[in-house]
Amino acid sequence: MAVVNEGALKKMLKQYKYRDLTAREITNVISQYKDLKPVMDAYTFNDGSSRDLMSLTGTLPVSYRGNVYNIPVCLWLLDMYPYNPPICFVKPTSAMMIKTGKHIDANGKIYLPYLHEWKHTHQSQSDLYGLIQVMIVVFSEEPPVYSRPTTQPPYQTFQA
Amino acid sequence: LNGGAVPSAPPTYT
Repeated sequence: MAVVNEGALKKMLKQYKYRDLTAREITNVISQYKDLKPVMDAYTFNDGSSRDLMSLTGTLPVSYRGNVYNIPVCLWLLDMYPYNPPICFVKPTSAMMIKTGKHIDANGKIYLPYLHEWKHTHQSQSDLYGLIQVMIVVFSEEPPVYSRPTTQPPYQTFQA
Repeated sequence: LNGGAVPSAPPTYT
């Protein structure tokens, strides 16, 4: 796997307001979670506008009923990160279906109290590492995706 | 070879 160093990340993050802080946090996270990679790509907002943003894309290791699964996720960092929370999605493969529920909508968007209460101050520093740990715990109780049964057609979601 | 872990998910329980 290619190693991304902090210097290269800073170049990719040149339009980010807190570039150094963001690059350092990404470097720390991908050193711990080796199946996440920083990817620069176009993100389309609800109003149809689009910006090139950094995401952490890959899988998170989640234990569920005695097995470890690699849950595919994509965590988008806005250009005001870490003062705005990431926008997070599960990214099911064609062999998976989303399990909508309290924390996941039909588009795979992730909703967590940690994201809703995101705050980056001297007293309280929400960060990617904390967010990922929360995701792993929540997903180990309620996986956001399931393997599609082989007899079902694709592109269905399972209602909780 | 550079792709990281293969995505996987628990089986569906009915």
